[in-house]
Amino acid sequence: EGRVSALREWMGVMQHHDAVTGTEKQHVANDYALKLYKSVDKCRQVVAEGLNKLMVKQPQLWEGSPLVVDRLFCENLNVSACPVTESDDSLAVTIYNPMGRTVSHTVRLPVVNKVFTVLDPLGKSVSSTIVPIPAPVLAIPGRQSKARDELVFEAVVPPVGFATYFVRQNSPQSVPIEPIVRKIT
Amino acid sequence: ASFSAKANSFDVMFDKTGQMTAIRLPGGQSVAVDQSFEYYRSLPGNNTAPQFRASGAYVFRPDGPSKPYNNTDSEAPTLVQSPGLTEIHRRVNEYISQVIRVAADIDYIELDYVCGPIPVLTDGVGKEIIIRFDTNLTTNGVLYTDSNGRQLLKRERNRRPTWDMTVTEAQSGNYYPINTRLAIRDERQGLQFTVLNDRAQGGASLTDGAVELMVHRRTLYDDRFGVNEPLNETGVDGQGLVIRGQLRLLLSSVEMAAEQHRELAQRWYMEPMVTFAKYGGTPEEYL
Repeated sequence: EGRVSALREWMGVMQHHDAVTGTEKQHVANDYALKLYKSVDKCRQVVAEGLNKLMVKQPQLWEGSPLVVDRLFCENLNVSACPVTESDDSLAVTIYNPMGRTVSHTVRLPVVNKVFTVLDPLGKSVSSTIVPIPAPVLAIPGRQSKARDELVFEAVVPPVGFATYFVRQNSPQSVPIEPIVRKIT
Repeated sequence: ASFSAKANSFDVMFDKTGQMTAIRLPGGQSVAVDQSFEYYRSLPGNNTAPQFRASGAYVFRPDGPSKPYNNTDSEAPTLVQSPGLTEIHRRVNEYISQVIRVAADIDYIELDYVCGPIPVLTDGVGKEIIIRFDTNLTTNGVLYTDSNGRQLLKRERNRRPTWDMTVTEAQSGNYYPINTRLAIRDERQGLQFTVLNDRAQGGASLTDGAVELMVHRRTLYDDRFGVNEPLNETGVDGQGLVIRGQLRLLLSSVEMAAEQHRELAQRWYMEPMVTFAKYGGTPEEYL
């Protein structure tokens, strides 16, 4: 309750017309962003625990602790940056679908390597591709990332449930599917 | 067209410079679509008369019609092709770029843009950047917006439903808040062109067959409505804010349009959440 209420209350504050329309002063906008970040962060712990409970077994989510969530979510995917997916480790990518029907979702993960195998929840290989991140995105101020490409694959996620896809880097079974990249002249 | 990309229910045609030119439906019907970035110069106003305020946080007031960007950037667009996915990466100028994404298994065109920092210091002019789509649909001055957050409302250019309006500012007088989507229809052809956005923006249809969305603003004067600051966020490096956003474009029959854009908007709003965990051993062990 304590961890969820902060976001609920700050969302209430942000029903104020200045926050809705963007007519607040800049230092207020900065404060809104900070409060949202902090309250969303608290909710992530709840989401992580919720996912743990939904899973049959309790995996170690990150660095040995089921409650360490700081790096479980990537906050900079909007600038194609993510320290988790840019690491060399094999990852279990768990995708939660809040909709009441099955959805097909295009997953785009910033990556450093180019050779991957993506497996679906049944362990079957999934078609994936590597697509370059556009140069202007790489140059966005404040973006701290080594990723130059994105791994793209389609995930099918059941209604109000989750699916776990496995991303393995440089595995012997991996066959890189590189796109054709050419300048239009 | 120089080349085309296949989406699930239509083909997208591009010219030899990578510019989108048309969308072709399965029945052979084609709609010309010209997409461009343009900008409005913000009116500085003089803030002495109540009706001559600057363009700012509360009001959008351009100093005349939008201006196209002269494409002075010599960098050629990049075409990226993978099985089932086509992307065109294009730099519009030194501070605007875009990716057009067409995938064989989806029913819409994705437009990913990066804009900023908007240069204002060299010429001392605030600028308000728009994305415009010019189509050859006959729309009779009508635009549909979701301004009340529930239904698509019919907006007629230079007209209000409950009083006689004299429009004195051609752009501002026809701009509407766009929360999730706007659409234009050609009743004769039975086609609807819908643009969904990922954040609330301003939008309009200032000429027949055209829609525009304002994606970024940077103004230098306060509009004296209360905020007491110009809209001039400087960003992390003090140079100005860089934003990245996305639009999704749908072209379908009027009958099918509501089903498509409502489903897509809901799916976008309730997009799946992606989380990560390291694992050792095999996927089977993890499972």
